[in-house]
Amino acid sequence: SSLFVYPTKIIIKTCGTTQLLKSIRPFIHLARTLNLTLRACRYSRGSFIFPKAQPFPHTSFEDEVAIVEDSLPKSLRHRKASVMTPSNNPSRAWHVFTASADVEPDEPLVVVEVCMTELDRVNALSFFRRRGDEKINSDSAGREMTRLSGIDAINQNAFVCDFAFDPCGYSMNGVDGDRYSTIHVTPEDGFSYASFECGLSLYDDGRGDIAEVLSRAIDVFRPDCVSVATTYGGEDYDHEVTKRVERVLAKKLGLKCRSRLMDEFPGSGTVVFQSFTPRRR
Amino acid sequence: MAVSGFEGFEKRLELRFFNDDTNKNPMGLRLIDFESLDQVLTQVQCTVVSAVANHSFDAYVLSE
Repeated sequence: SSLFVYPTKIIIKTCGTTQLLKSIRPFIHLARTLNLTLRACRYSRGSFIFPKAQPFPHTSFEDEVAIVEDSLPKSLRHRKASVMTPSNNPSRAWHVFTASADVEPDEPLVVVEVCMTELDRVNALSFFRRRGDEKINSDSAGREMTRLSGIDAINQNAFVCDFAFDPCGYSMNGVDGDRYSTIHVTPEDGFSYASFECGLSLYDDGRGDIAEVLSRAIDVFRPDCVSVATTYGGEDYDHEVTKRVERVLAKKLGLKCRSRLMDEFPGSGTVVFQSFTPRRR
Repeated sequence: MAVSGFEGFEKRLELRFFNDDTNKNPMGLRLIDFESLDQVLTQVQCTVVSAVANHSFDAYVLSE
């Protein structure tokens, strides 16, 4: 899990059975003590692998939306909840709720959220602590996993802050100017999962940037099942990005785009959700 | 911990605030002290295990 704090933006991303939505009110309150008023809220998630293990309200998106709405000031008038469901695989839907005070979105970054399951078993071994290195602390072990897995090559300009969990599991945050990236890995066979997220700009060949970064990140895990959610929080939708994502995954992993969904959110931009599985051999 | 395994898929929340007085307060939310952040994270059932910052933002690795 990760938390990013910018001067006027907070991003918190947690896994497991955490009570994420309980952070909304306290964050708004803390911001108010600094004379900062909320402009927009976005809550998103994939489909849980173990939905029954989730505590209320994360057991249903309707309940989550009700809790989020209840936590937000009325000034965020432009609201929308959407479950983007691939027709070929309804169990892998992308859930998005947005609320905004303004009808015009203004976030310059394009956020790419990649969810990967059925990771390559050999690659996933990089994220288990080795027997005998119990004496190495989590930071050093994390650094070793970053190097071993090749995560450090995804964005060589980024400073990587990494952490290894015990007996397995890994998290990292990348810091590169105002650009963040984050990776979280659960390597156990049967429910292996890795996420990769980064905020990118479309300027200065950003499209190529997105494809290149995505290619390197996917290469680390070589998953059999991938979904990519691309959020244009202020920029216009860019079809070239969508095509490049599909081209990279086809070329790198032989994954075929099985579904491509798009939805508009008032004051919060456009979300494209693509899901991929191996091309039938 | 989930009964049959550790839930991978994350929940993601983003809150964006108006920046009408960044001249007076360029650091904005980054002025929130660590204890206050930690209290919020405790409610969420997370703790900070590693942190890094640069001139643009603060990044924290969390653990459940």
